[in-house]
Amino acid sequence: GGGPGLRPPPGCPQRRLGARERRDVQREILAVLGLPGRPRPRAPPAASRLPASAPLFMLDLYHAMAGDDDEDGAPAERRLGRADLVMSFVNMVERDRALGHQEPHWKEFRFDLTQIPAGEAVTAAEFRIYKVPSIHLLNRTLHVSMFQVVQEQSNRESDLFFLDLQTLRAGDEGWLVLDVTAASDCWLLKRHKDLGLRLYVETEDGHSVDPGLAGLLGQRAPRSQQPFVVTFFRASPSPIRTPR
Amino acid sequence: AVRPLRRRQPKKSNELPQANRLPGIFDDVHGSHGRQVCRRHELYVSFQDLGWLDWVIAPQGYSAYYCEGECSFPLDSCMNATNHAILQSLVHLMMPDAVPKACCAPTKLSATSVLYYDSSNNVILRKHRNMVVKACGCH
Repeated sequence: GGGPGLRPPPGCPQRRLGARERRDVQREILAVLGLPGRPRPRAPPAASRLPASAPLFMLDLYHAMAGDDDEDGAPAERRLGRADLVMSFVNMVERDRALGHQEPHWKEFRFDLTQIPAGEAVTAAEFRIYKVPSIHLLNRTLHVSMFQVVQEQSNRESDLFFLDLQTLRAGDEGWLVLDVTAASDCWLLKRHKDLGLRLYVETEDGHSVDPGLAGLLGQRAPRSQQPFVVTFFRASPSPIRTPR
Repeated sequence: AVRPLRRRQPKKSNELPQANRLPGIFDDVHGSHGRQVCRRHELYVSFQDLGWLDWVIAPQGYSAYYCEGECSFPLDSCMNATNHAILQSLVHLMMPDAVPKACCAPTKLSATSVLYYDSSNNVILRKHRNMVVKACGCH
């Protein structure tokens, strides 16, 4: 929690709402917020209550954005562009190419995009993955490329669409951000489908590297370092509100 | 147009009229009826009181403010009055039953951001425009 407006200012009159009054107020505020109803998130199991990467990132973004709400054109506002809705998607399924030493190596991530609201325009989308220094590839330059899995084929390699390429050192540590905005049109058209993203790592001389050996952390990483997708939308104004 | 409202009492002596005793247009400018001039007041919306802290991550509430007060002639520069509000206030002086005073309303609003979980436990940050009163004025 936190941020502005943590507690009512002193001297502000307060009154407990009655049950019906509370329901009415809730319904009206939800309509203003553009929500059809109150979200009912599932309580996470006790073991997974440690801070996860996506919520931590979103909280940082909230603090940057909340400080910005007063003024137009402030730094965070520029960083977010024209977006007024940001959604994070946790990695649902992860697959590695499990063919021993056969190249090329890759790692595939799937995200459930069914919650993307209708009528929103995607302004940007990022895949974020944490990298620890690689002990296997000291001082090597690595190229990390990201593809969208457009179509899976039973008898041959899946159809892929190139999204982004980043170059880094094997010893680097931190969040690697890959631009996956180009895949957004496809999500909006086929929102019932999971988003499949495939990640390849190569050395400068073109040899494929196992992403795990390159230090890229996947689903088995600590919760605060697990990969996720963050998407920036330009929302249509309160589409759910009905005229009165 | 305002002149007919002035009913000057013949001066008994050389004393100057007291500003706060002048009839007509200065009567209820600064709360002579116990009402304050148009300004911003505190209004806190508590997500905690709404029982929403299981899905709203931040904030727990926010100051939305509201505008209240008199918009009486003459409208000070601090009242952010529109030209129309000034004219309406003048007309109100002459026809108080037919034309009301200008309204005290928000002149500047700002956004507020809400961080919450959706039903699939995705974390969503949404910026809602025009949720907080930054300034009030006479409209």
